[in-house]
This record gives sequence, structure tokens and C-alpha cells, in this order.
Amino acid sequence: DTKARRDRRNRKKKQRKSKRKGDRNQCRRHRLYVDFRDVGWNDWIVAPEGYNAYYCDGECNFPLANHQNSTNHAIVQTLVNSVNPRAVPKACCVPTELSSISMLYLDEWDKVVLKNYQDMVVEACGCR
Amino acid sequence: ASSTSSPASSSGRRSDTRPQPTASSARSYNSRDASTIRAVEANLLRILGLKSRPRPVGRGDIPPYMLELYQGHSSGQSSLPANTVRSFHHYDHHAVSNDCDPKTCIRMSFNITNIPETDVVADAKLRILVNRRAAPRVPQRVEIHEIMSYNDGVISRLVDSATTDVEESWLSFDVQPAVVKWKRGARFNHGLEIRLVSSSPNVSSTEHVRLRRAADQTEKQWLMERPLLITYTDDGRGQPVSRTKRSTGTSKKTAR
Repeated sequence: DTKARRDRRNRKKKQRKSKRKGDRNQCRRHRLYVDFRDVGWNDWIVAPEGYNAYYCDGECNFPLANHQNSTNHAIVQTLVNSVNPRAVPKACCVPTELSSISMLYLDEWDKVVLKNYQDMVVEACGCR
Repeated sequence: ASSTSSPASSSGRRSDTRPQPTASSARSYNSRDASTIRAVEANLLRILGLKSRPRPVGRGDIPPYMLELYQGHSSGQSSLPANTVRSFHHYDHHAVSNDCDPKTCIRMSFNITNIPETDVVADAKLRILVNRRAAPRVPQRVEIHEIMSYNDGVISRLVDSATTDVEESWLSFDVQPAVVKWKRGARFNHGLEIRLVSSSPNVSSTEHVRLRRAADQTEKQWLMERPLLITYTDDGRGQPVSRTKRSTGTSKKTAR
């Protein structure tokens, strides 16, 4: 009885650990600060000095949760992958919502320009 | 690697407390193929709508109004009619003319050739600072004329006007029709004529309407006060320079 109890406990512990690991590896948004100094662009970009761009990374495992913003196609692809991983790869973890930023910079003619650039910041990630 | 030798970091124009790139990140940049980095940079510049990487010379010449616009937008307080805003300083016309008295009239030109042909001009404003504290309180009109031609004397047309009835303020004049025309080609750009009209001939002076640099004025002071042309253009590749706000609904209660 003691051995069986210990085995059960170990099994549950293993399952919890693997679930935690799975949650951690799930497709989600990660922090990424782009500093214009790193690419040497701070001599012509006046503001901002950098910005939070974020990026998407993680697994799109079966079954896909609601918060993973999946499409019907991604769900089907993931389902097929779960049956036969050789047939088709998993769905990709990609940005599903992006927003813009404004940049104040000096152009090629030394003129001051304030411009709004679309799709510069990842707002949400999902399996597509 | 390039960040360590950039002029901005050496001049210390901005106070930045963030840590410098680490040695390992610098090594990783160096280890990459230079041509690949150039290709990536070219690709990024293309996305940003630039032909080449700007190499600015005039580091401190950022008009305060442009910084205000940027800060207003960053804090979500302002919205603008297009996705690109450009600022231009004028250069004086040197053509001598009897019908433009230096006390009440000035001619100025703007080089707007850097606006791409594909951009559509949504709006254009000429901003002029008026300091009424420096002059007697007599109503005065500021008239903006577009110079159409120099053949057989100056032919101009009135594009906008305003009365200087405030203590100290920036007046904003609509010069969009002129800028739209100038954008069609440099041959259409003969500049603007700013005239001060007053009922009392003794008070007409350009001293309180900041159109010329005073002899004792520093470059920095003049940058704060000089006229500024602002163009709002749209390249068709983005949203206006404004933040998307949630609908407020029909009443405060509904919005809540």
C-alpha cells in the first residue's frame, strides 16, 4: 500500500510538473524592448529612444485554448498534427494584433518629420 | 558596434540611464556578416519609407512645436489629420521690390522638395508668433499672400489672414492651397508674402510679429520664435497620427 501511494504521488507530481512546463511554453507575448542605440539609429531618431515591440513565441499544442486566438484552420491543423505529426506541422505562434507608434526623426534632408508607423508593436499573439 | 561611435551618444544630447549594450551583444553584432546587416537595415529603411539612412548635421534644430506634437500624441491628447507631419523653416527672399516695405512686409520661401510625390497634402499651416507686449495695443491684421508670379511686378493672392488681438500667441494660417501647388513642382513655388495691415500707420512694425531675427537674438532664441511651416501629409500606408480611443457612447453612463 505504501509503495502504491508513493507511486501515485510521484505520478501526480510528474503530471503537475509537465502541465506547468506546458503552460510556460504556450504561445504568448514576450517582452522585447527595441533600443535605437543598439542599431546606431539614435543619431537621426529624436524620439522615442526605443520602444516596447514585444514578440510572440511558444507552442501551439492540442487542444488550443480560447485565449490563443486561433482560427478554425489552426484548430484543424493542430488536430491533424496531434493525430499524425508527420502529416502537418503545428500551427504557428504569430502576432494577431499589432499597433502603431509615432517617431520623430530627421530625414535625409535634415528636415524634422513626425510619422506614424503601423504594425510596430505586438498587442496579442495567437496560433494561426 | 555602430552605437558606440554614434555622434548622439558622444554629444550626450539625451540623458539616458539605461545600461549600455553588453560586450556579448556587441560581439554578436560584429560576428554577423556586414552585408547581411546592411541588407536588413536597407529593408527596415524601406519599410520606414526612407531611401537611405539619414545622416543629420543639424542636431539641435528640432522646432519646439514638433516636440509638443510628438509629446501630445504620445500621451494620447492630440490627433492630427494625416500620418506624417513635416516642419520647414523659411529662407528670406532677396528680390528687391518697392511694394514690400520691410517695416510691414516680408517675403519668405520654403523648400518642400523632400515631400515625396506620392504623399497627399491633407493640411498645411504657417505658424507665426505674435508678441503684443512689445507693441501698443492697436488692432492689426496679419495677411498671408501667395506669390503667384514675379513677371512684370509681383502678382499675389490672399490665402489667409488673422487679427493680432492676443497678448502673446502663435497664429496659425491655412496655407494648404499654396503648398498643394508648390508640391506639383519647384517652378510653382514663389513663396509667401506676409503683410501687416493697421489702421494706424505709426504702429505697423514687424517687431512684435516675429518674422525677422533680431540682431541681439541667439540662434536658440530665434529657433523658438521663428515662423514655421507645418505640413500634414498622408503616404497611404498608415493611420493618422492619433491614438485610437474607445467609443464614449451616447452618455457617460453608457460609456461606463
